[in-house]
Amino acid sequence: MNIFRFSGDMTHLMSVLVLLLKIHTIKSCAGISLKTQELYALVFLARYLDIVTNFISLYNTIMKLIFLGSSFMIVWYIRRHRIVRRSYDKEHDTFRHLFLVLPCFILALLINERSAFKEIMWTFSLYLEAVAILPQLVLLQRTKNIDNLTGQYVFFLGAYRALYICNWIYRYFTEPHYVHWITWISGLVQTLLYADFFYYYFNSWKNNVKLQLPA
Amino acid sequence: LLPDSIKDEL
Repeated sequence: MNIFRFSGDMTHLMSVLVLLLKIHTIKSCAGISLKTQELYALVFLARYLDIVTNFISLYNTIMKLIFLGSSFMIVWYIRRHRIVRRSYDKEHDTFRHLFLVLPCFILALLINERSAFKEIMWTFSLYLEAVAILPQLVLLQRTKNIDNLTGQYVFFLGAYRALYICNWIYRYFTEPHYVHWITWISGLVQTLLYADFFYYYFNSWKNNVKLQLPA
Repeated sequence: LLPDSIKDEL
């Protein structure tokens, strides 16, 4: 495992921890899109179907369990926790799941590396992860009101994507036969979706002002 | 068959 891959995993982990910290300690999910969180839960469910049958390393299994567990825990908090759910911005979080899930599933049926069930679900998870942040970005655009923890959550997610691209470039040059167009293109699309957010995040950080997205 | 190295990623 190279340094880019490991840093990517760690920033991904940080993003989840920041979100859980916000929800658990402040008891608020203001500015957090439930739609995005439900899509992530579906992403991990579809991708980690091999968690019991395919053992890669202890690190790998533990991380998979953390991502699966935390994504379902976050969804539970927003939907069911009697205090947290009151701060959920239902009026602005109106993105339709099916609008993203269905095209991703059809695309996975059409374009995949191997047409076995687990392979299609794995490919579907790649496509869905690429666009799962959209409801969150739309919510941030609509509400304008971005607190520090929500901003950091999206920042860490974007950093994770950028580091994974570095990891793929590194692996391409150091490992034989390491070519995965589907993963790379969907990963690149996903990272580009954060570009706009990153621009405003860095500007607010540089000028030391509160993060605000334009209309 | 070569091992599917991409599957060791998360």
